[in-house]
Amino acid sequence: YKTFDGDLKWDHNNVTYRILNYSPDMASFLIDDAFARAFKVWSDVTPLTFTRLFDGTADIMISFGKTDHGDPYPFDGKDGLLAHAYPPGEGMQGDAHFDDDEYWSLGKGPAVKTLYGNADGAMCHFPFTFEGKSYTTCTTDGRSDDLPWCATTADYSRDKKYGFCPSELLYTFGGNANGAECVFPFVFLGNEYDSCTTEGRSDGYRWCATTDNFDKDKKYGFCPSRDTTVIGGNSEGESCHFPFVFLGKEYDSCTSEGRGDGKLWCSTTDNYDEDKKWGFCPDQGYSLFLVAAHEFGHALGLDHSNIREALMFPMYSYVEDFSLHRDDIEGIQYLYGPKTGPDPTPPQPDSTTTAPYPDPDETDPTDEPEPTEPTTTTTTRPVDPTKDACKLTKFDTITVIEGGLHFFKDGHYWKMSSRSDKVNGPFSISERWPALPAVIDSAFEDLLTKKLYFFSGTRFWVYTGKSVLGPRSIEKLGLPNSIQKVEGALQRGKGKVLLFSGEEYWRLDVKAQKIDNGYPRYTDVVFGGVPNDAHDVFLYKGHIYFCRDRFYWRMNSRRQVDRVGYVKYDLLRC
Amino acid sequence: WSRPLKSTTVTFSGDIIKNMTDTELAETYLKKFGYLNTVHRSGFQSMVSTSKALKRMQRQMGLEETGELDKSTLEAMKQPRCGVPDVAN
Repeated sequence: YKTFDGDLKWDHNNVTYRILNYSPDMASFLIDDAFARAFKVWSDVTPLTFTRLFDGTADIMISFGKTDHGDPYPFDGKDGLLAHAYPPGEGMQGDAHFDDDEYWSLGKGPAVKTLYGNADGAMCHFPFTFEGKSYTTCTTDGRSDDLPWCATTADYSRDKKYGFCPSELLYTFGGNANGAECVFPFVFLGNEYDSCTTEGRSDGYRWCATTDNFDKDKKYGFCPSRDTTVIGGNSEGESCHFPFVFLGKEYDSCTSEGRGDGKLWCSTTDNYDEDKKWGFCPDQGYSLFLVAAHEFGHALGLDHSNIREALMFPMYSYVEDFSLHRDDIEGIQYLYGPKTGPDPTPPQPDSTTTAPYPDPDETDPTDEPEPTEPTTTTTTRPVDPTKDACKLTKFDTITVIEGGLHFFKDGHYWKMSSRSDKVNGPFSISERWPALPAVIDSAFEDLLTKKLYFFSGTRFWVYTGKSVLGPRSIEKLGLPNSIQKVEGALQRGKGKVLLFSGEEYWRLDVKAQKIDNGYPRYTDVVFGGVPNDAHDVFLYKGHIYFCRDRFYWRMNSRRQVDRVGYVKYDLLRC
Repeated sequence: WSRPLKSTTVTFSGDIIKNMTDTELAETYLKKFGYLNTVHRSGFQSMVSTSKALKRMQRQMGLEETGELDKSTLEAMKQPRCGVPDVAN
C-alpha cells in the first residue's frame, strides 16, 4: 500500500460526508446505500465514523459529473476514467467525483428497484418471462400507459409478482419538485417538450417540468434513466429503438458494428443512417459500491496499491463477495490505527506524541533517538592538514557518526562536530578503521546497537567499537547481485535502514540482516522532488539529504523538499 | 470459415473520440498517471524515458517489466480505472 506525501490524513475520527447530486442510473435510495456500505468498509477496520450531512460543508463532498465537471481533471466519457478523489484536507481535498458517463449499477447489470406494484419495492429479476417471452430489461408490453414494469421473480405468469421500473412518468429526483413526476407536454422558454430534455443545462443531465409550464411555475426535477436507456452517445436518456437500420442493414439488438472498440451501441430511432441518433447499450455497469469504497480510500489518505487483489489497486474489477485485502487494512490502520472496541473512542494523541508517520518505510525521522554525544572521542592525528575539505566538490560519502557529520574522500575523512560548526580533519580512514578500503560508497550508524556499517562496491564491513566483521558480500543482506554499489543509507524507525542504489532503494531489517519483502521501490516515486540518481543519501538532524555533485536536496519529515543548497557552504560551513 | 466481414468503422457524432494509435494511447496514459514528465514541487524535473516509465507502470500493475509497449501492457492501459495518478505529486 502507499499513503500520500506529507502525512495527509484526517485529524479527527468522526468524518462527515455529503452527497451533492445523484446519477440517473440508479434510484437515489440505492446510491445512498452504496455509499453508506462503501464507508462501512473502512469504519469496520478503524476508529473512524462517517456521518452524513444534508447541507453545509462536509469533509468528503460526493458528486457525479461528466467530462469537465468543475475541477482541473476532466472525465473522459464512457469507460476509461471512472472516478477520482482527493486526499484529506481543506476545500476540495477529501472530495470524491464519479463520472456519470459511466453506467452505474451494483456491478451485475441494471440494478432496478421497483416502485408500487405488489412486490414491496423488490428488485427486478432479470431475465423474467411474461406470456412466454423472456425479458432482460423492463418492458411496457402488456400495458397501454407506457409505464415500464418488470417481474420480481423469474416467471411472472406463475408468481404474478411485479413492480414498476424507474421512469420519469412515475418520479423525478433532485430539482425542486420533491420528486414529483414529469408533466408532458410542458413549456420551457416558449417551446413545448414531450419528453425529458438537456436543453438549458451544460452538464448533460436530463430534466423535465413537473407542471405544464416551467416558464410560469419554475418547478422541475431530473429524469431517472430507464434501464433500457442508452448511455453516452448523443441521445442521453433515450431508449434503443428496435429494429433500426445501420449502413442499410436492419438490427434487432445492440451491435458493435461500426466501432473499433467493440462496445455495444444502438440507434434511438428506427434509422441511424438518416438520424445519426445513438448511444451505448446498458452493460453490466460499474459497481458504485466498489468504486466508491476505492475512492473513499483516497479521501481517507490511501494512495494506489500495487497488490492486484487490493481494493486500492488502480484498475477496476468486479468482485462478488467483497472483503478488504490485508494490504488495504494495513494501509488504513497505519494511518488511523485499528478499530478500538465497539464504541471507538481512540485516545486523542497528546501533543508530545507525533502522529504515526504515514508510510511503512518511514517513521518520522525526528522521532529517531538522536545519537548520543560521544563520551570518549577517538582522537586520531590529522594527516596532511593542507588537504582542505573546502576544496573538494564531491565526497565519496557523507554520514552521521556519533552525532557528527563525517565526510569521506579517498582514504580520508573530515568531522563536523555537532557542538561547534567547524570541520576538523583530514583524518586517515585506515588509522581509525584499519579494515576499510580508501573509497567508501556509503555508511551508517545503527542507532540501536551503535554498530557502524560501511559499504564499498559490493562488499560491506560492520564495526562494533574496534572489532570488525567483514568484508562480506552485500548479497548476504539479500541485495541483488545486479547492484554495483550502495550509494546511500537512511535509518527509518527502529532497526530499519533504507539502502539506495541507482534509482531504487531497499529496506534492510538490521536485526534480521535481511531485505524486507516488497522492495525495491523507485526513489522518485516515494521521495518525490529529489534527483533519482543521488550519489549519497543520509539522515541528519531529522532531515533527509539527497546529494548530487555539489548540491543537496533536503527533505523534511513530511517528505517535502524544503531546501536545496551547497554541501560546501551549508554543511561544511566553508 | 468465411473471411471475417470487413466491418466499416463509422465516426459517431457525440462520441468522445478515443481513436488513438497505441503509442498515443500509451503516451497519454503514462503522462496522465504520473509516470512521465512529472514536475515536482521543488521544481525538479525528473526526465524519465518512455521505456523506464513503462517499466514503472508495469511494476505498479504487476505486469512483466519489459519496458516495451507489449500486448498485456496495452490491454491494461485500456482497462477502466481510477483517475488518481499512480505516481503521487
